[in-house]
Amino acid sequence: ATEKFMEAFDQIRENFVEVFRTLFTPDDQCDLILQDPNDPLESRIDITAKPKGKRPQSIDQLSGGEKSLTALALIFALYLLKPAPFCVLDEVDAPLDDNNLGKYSDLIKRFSEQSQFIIVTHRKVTMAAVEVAYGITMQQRGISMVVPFNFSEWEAAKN
Amino acid sequence: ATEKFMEAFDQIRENFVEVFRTLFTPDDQCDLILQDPNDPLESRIDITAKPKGKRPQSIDQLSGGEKSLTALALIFALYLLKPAPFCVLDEVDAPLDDNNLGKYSDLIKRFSEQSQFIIVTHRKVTMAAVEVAYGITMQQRGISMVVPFNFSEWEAAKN
Amino acid sequence: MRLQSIELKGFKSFAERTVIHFNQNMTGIIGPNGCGKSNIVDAIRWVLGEQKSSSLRLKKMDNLIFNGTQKRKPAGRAEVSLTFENTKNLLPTEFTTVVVTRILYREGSSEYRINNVPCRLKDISNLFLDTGIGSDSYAIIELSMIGDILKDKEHSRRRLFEQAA
Amino acid sequence: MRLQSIELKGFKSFAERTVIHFNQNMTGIIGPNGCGKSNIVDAIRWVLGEQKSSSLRLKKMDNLIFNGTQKRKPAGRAEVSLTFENTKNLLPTEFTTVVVTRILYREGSSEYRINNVPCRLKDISNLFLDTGIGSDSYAIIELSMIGDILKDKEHSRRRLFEQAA
Ligand SMILES: Nc1ncnc2c1ncn2[C@@H]1O[C@H](COP(=O)(O)OP(=O)(O)OP(=O)(O)O)[C@@H](O)[C@H]1O
Ligand SMILES: Nc1ncnc2c1ncn2[C@@H]1O[C@H](COP(=O)(O)OP(=O)(O)OP(=O)(O)O)[C@@H](O)[C@H]1O
Ligand SMILES: [Mg+2]
Ligand SMILES: [Mg+2]
Repeated sequence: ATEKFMEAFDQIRENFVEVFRTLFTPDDQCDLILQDPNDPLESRIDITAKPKGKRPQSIDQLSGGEKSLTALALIFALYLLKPAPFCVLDEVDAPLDDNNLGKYSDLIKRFSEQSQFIIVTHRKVTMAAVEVAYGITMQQRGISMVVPFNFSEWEAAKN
Repeated sequence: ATEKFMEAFDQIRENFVEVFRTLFTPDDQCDLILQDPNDPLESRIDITAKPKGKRPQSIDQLSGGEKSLTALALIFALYLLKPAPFCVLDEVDAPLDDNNLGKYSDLIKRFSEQSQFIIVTHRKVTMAAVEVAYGITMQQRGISMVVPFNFSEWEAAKN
Repeated sequence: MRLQSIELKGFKSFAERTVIHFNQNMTGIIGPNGCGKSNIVDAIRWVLGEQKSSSLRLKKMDNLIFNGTQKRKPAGRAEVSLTFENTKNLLPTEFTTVVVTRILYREGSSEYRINNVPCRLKDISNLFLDTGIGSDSYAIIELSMIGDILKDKEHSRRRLFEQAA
Repeated sequence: MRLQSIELKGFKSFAERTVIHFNQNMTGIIGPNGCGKSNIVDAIRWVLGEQKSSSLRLKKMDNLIFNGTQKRKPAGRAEVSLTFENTKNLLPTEFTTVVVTRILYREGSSEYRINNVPCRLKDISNLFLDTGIGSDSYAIIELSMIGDILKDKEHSRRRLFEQAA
């Protein structure tokens, strides 16, 4: 069991570095470390992340957006080991700036070739990246309903 | 001391209803309730909020954006009792949709007549509402610096 | 396996029978604050077997039944169905289309169905075992989960690793 | 009282001496993720007397001194100054302009100054007593505080009420 876990752990670690470098820059450092290497099945798992030449003493020192991207890199590292048939992302792009919104949607586009992605968002950059969207509204007070939504038509109508 | 607290509590409660109705709609219900009215100085303070004709059994049932607006209404209710000379808001508009972003910046414009507001944001609607802004960048890796920023010029340059 | 559609009726703010199709590789769900987007995510979790009311933002499970508005009475039950195309036979069944249904009645009883045939919750969980999908899956991601991973709340990192490994 | 400007040097990512003016009623601070916006908010808290390292996103206080990059050595100290116009004589001093300064040296010692005259941290806290401004004020608002209010984490609602009342 330990061997099986360590194999998976090493693969996840490799995926983490790869996705992290996609969300930040190709020469950025990050790592996943077993706090107690002698007890892999129970040990805490530590994350180190050093985006863009910075040297934070812990991930707590990172900014709100940097933390979100780091956590997303870890989640997708797990996903790459065992891709689920579909993924639901509920407004995880809220803390991201416009540039990182682009990286987020590029990452999802890449993974959506093997899994279906359902993406809830308020951000226009993300809306522009999805193929099809449904608008949820409450025309009657307190009752939700669905309408089809097309970002390009909606944006054209706004201008 | 109890009397002083109760006076303040009643005023805050009144302010809360007023700000809540500005952020939602004028006929929405909300309340602040002392869980133990016999022990006002120690009692927990409960919040009820019923936006737009809904009847949530507790504020936990509200959406992410509705919860943020409710908490902001409470913070500004306290502020109205004792306005601080300046207020700093760090990306509290992250969970809000475009319509609510407008309400958020209208509320701040109103209060900024008596206090100075420093607003950190990623959202364009909020950027368009502030009079002056400073851009923070890291031209040298890992070192922050400030540049003046003008939303209308930047937007014009983008298009 | 491919997700095809979700159908909600009486589930949280979805008082009326509502169907959303997920034919694309990427489907967006958009709308104003409080309109019901996260309720759809809760519905997906619930029909896949979520049993913790706190994970569904509820104080108790029956709070997920449409609780009425000023103009409309509360619903008597909540029903959610998730329809899959069983491509690659990922699901251990000979059907090409699989519909998973969960119903909660206001008086407290529950029903579970696979292709409209009554079954136990256990049968639904077993259907998805090893697919990476489940109510507790790393495939349903929201901001609070991001926060938990960063603070490693209650060994959440550990648990995610064990699910994937 | 009106805020005029903040000056940072060696504080977190602000290695160089940086001045930001706050003459307007509303001043925006914008920029990409990780560029230093929240660090400015931390600097305001710190110079007003914040003593909890966790409120400044630090494991220990000396982590707030610029810790260097690949191309630049760590700073020997962090210094932040906040300048106020003492309109309406809100601050209990005869000066019309008040500059509050806090310095932390890497070896651990601290300095505090009002208008460049050394003083104790207590003198800075007393200056702002009753103005509604302080490191723990309801006037410095961020998303985590919104979350704490909603969950009423550690009686945070109670404490906010007591500050305002
Ligand atoms: N049992 C129920 N009956 C009726 N309405 C409910 C029920 N449970 C929750 N709601 C309502 O659903 C709304 C929340 O919807 P939801 O969380 O899906 O919003 P959202 O679209 O995700 O919004 P946001 O963008 O702010 O996250 C709340 O206003 C709540 O009152
Ligand atoms: N002592 C320090 N020395 C150098 N850099 C530091 C120090 N402490 C923090 N930083 C860096 O400052 C950056 C965080 O800045 P900050 O939190 O202000 O970003 P932000 O602009 O608020 O971003 P976001 O929009 O994502 O919230 C981190 O990348 C961190 O590495
Ligand atoms: Mg939501
Ligand atoms: Mg920040």
